[in-house]
Formats: sequence, structure tokens, C-alpha cells
Amino acid sequence: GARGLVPQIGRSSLSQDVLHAFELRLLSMFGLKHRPSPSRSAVVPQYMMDLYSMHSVNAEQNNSNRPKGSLGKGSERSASRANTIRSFHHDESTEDLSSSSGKTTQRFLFNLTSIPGEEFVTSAELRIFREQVVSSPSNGSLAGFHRINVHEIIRPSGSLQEPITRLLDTRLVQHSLSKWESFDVSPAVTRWTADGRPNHGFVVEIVHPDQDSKRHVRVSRSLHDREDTWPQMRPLLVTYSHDGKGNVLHSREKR
Amino acid sequence: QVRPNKQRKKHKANCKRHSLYVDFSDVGWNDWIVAPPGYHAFYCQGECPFPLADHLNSTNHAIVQTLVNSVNSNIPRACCVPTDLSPVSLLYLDEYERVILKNYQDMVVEGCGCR
Repeated sequence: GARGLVPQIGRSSLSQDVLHAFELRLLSMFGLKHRPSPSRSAVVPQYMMDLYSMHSVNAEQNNSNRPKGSLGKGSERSASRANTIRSFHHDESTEDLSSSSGKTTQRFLFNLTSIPGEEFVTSAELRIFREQVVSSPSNGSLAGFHRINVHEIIRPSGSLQEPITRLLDTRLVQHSLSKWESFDVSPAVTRWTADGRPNHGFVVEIVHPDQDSKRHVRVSRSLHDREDTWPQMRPLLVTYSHDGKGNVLHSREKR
Repeated sequence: QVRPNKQRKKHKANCKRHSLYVDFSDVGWNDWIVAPPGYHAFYCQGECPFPLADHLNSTNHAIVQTLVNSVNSNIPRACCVPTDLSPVSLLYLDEYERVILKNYQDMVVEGCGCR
């Protein structure tokens, strides 16, 4: 692969070993041990594309396709202290979805071991998509509203005991809207990465008024109708970090 | 004075920035680098002749070195090097297929000078 970067003059005299060493040197410059080889099914979340458009110093000028309002002030503020943004999907094999008496809870575990030790996480957000639910009007004052609570699991549940959790963020949302919600989970991610505390994941709790609106918040594949759109609609953990080298990401400027 | 028997010295361009586009598909890196498809890296090339003009963005040391070179060719001329660099943001998939957006410093030559 590195062959293309080596100038024509002197190229023939370079051995494969030299080319390989050259590529390794380049990859190491990018902070990688070896060349990634992603599969065709690898998914690039739209949010990361939007962040790239917003913060890239080299992005194309024409980004009219960017969905307006998808990036809040929060992500801008977070990126202003970071030079690296990483996205994570949860491990679906460890999820634990339960639903009873107007409440749906989902446990998420995100494997964050790929964050290098020298990288300091400045903030993190958990993004959850909720899709509009059309339901008959109800008389209750909180009809059409959901409350979403995001907890960090401090100690997982044992055989006879409930898990010990702490509330990280909460929001009252209207189920007549399709929208991504961003929850600040920075304290938990900092505890796991910087303080080395065990990562037991999050519990997302959705309090909904009726069974019809149960599917509103898409915290699990089983609550999403279309398999093909799930990769772009599934929950996403986004971490903002700095490796101590170079400048922070900033909003794109005209050069 | 022009000496007709001797071949006239070829005029060499002064130190300046030149275009260099690194296309990630040329090196087969477009399978893991999502964006951009490549970037303008630029490079510096050219002479740092005596006397150093202001636009050659030289340091006091470079002026002294060039001056000494003009009387003693054992001392090399100042070098044409990048004096200002800027970062590039890359959106890529890592070894675990996780998507990362990272700012890499000193990737683009913004200005060249004699140093």
C-alpha cells in the first residue's frame, strides 16, 4: 500500500520490507499498530459524518446535505476541548431489556477498552433515537410525554439484590416528535477510563404512559421495526478526548 | 561580465510552497479512511540565495548562514523548509471497526521559508 506514496525515483530499489516499514511508520504516526481492514458491513454513524463536516478543517465547502439541528451546542462545546471523537455501539449480546407497568428498562454495555491510556476523556454523550408515535389523545396532563432516565451501574445485580445505580441525566420528552436525544454521561465514562473503575454499563429507564408508546424510544433492536435502518438508529456512545498532542477540533473556518 | 565560453548557470527557483496532493486511494487507504478522500499536503522547495529577500521568510540565523556561505562554500546555504503547518481532521475506522474523528497536527504546509 505504501508503494503509491514512494516517489517514482528510487522506487524500484526499495524492498518489500522497506515499504512495509514505511507503512508501519505512517500508521504509527496515526496512532495505529497495524492497518485497519474493516468489513463491508462496517457502519459509519451519520452523527460522526456530521461532526466531521462541522469540525473538519479540510471538509468540502459544500455540505448542504447536512441535517440541520442534528448537532447541538453541547457537542460543539465538548469538541472544543478535544482532538479526538470516538463512537461506540453497545454489545447487543449483553443487553437486558425489560418492560413492566409503564416502564421499560434497558441495560447497555459499551466496550471502551480501545481508548488508549494516554487519552484523557473530557466528555461523553449517550445518544438515543426516539421515533414519533401517533396515538389517540388522552386526558392525562402528562399524556404524550415520556421520561427518560440514564443511570450508571455502580454494582451489577446479584442473585437476590437489585443493581446499585446512580442517575446521570434525565429528560422529559414528547412522543409526537422524531428526534435524537443526547444525555451527558461524562462522569461515568471518566470514572471508567481515567479512574480505572469497572465498567458495568448504563441502565436507560423509559417511563411511558401506555403500551402504544412503548416503542417510541429505540433502545433495542426488538423495538425497531426495520432491520435495515437499525444500524443508523441504534444508541450511540460518543466520547470526546485529548491525547495531549496538537490542537483541539474546532468549527470549520474559511481558509 | 558574461563569459561566452562558459555555460550560463541555470536559474533555480527561490524557496516556495509547491502543490502535493496525497490521495488515500492511491495507497489503498480509502477502505479505512472514510473522509477526506485525500488532502493537500504541499511541500517546500527552492533556493535560498544570497542575499536573502524579505519574502523568503528567513531568520536572522539564516541570513548569517547565507552570508557566510557566500564567502565560504564549505558552509551550506540555509534550507528551504516548512515554517507554518496546519492540522488535518480524519474520519476513519480503526482495527475494531469503531469510527474515530481525529485532528492530526502539522499535516499541511501553510508557509515555507529559509531556515
